[in-house]
Amino acid sequence: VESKEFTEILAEELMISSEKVAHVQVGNPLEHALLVLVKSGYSAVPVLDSTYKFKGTIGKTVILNSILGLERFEMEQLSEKKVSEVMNTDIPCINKNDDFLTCLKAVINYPFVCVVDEDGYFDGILTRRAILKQLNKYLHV
Amino acid sequence: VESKEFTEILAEELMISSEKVAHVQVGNPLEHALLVLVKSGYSAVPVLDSTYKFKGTIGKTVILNSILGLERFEMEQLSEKKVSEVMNTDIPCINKNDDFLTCLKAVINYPFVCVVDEDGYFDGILTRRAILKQLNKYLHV
Ligand SMILES: Nc1ncnc2c1ncn2[C@@H]1O[C@@H]2COP(=O)(O)O[C@H]3[C@@H](O)[C@H](n4cnc5c(N)ncnc54)O[C@@H]3COP(=O)(O)O[C@H]2[C@H]1O
Ligand SMILES: Nc1ncnc2c1ncn2[C@@H]1O[C@@H]2COP(=O)(O)O[C@H]3[C@@H](O)[C@H](n4cnc5c(N)ncnc54)O[C@@H]3COP(=O)(O)O[C@H]2[C@H]1O
Repeated sequence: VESKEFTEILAEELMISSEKVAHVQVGNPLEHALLVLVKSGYSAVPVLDSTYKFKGTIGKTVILNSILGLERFEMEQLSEKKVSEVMNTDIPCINKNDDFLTCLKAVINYPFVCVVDEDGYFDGILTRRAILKQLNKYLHV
Repeated sequence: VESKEFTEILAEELMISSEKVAHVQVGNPLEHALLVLVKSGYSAVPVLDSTYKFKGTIGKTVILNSILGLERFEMEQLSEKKVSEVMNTDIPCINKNDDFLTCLKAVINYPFVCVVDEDGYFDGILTRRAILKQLNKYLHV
């Protein structure tokens, strides 16, 4: 079991790079965001601005919560509200040069974290599945 | 790093036991299931029958997909359809005596797996977070 090499793996080698990541734009109405989420099948995705800088994440829970009235889900509000009004902005980010143990810690409390460069541009996402697959490989050496 | 003891941990020691797990009943209308999911904040939960046997899982994605019409989400269908009609029944299950490596493999492709006894009764759920916390502890010894 060669643990030194294993923990030297970088985020960049494990991440799903940006072109393969479903995302929404910060100015989209919630209706568009919910359709992207339902059609892609993902429970949450990153939110970017028009220059591809990372702004936050948005998921089905927070969208549905925001339209839950006293009696029913008020679907008409989906076209009125914007992603920027309900997105989650306190998501921890990592850098593509962060090592494996940093990545493992980051995903303990989040199904995915965003990989962002020094200027705030979105490089990709690091998922729990990528970490678990790597750990499974390592523990079977 | 005492890997022998680490991999001997059993599912039972890591699982969230049944009384702490949000769930829905197989005969509930989708409207009730969606409310449970939105209020608990979970993207998917186990489905049990009235004797607490495990039947499947249900999540926001599959509920919203089932009511997505050509023009809009047809919310009125939520009170007409039942959990049994849309739930996911091909979820892998584990037993509370399964060891750590079995648990790790099980959660590579699923955010959680259900812990079920020999008669099909629901004991609890094993989450990715529980596995990742354990691995983080182990890699920092
Ligand atoms: N189309 C698909 N094909 C195969 N398996 C699928 C799948 N969609 C979901 N899964 C499985 O379900 C897990 C949870 O997905 P979820 O959408 O809740 O949570 C996802 C989603 O919020 C986000 N994510 C993953 N891939 C993404 C992508 N390409 N674009 C945008 N977001 C993504 O990262 C979270 C964790 O992903 P992770 O892979 O660890 O874990 C995924 C994966 O194991
Ligand atoms: N109320 C809360 N408090 C603190 N953190 C929270 C939280 N709700 C969600 N999270 C965080 O978000 C992750 C994904 O939650 P999700 O609901 O998509 O996916 C969850 C959910 O589908 C299910 N789950 C977890 N705990 C549950 C419970 N007590 N009852 C029913 N289902 C549960 O297992 C999946 C994986 O859970 P895991 O803990 O690995 O991962 C959780 C956890 O890290």
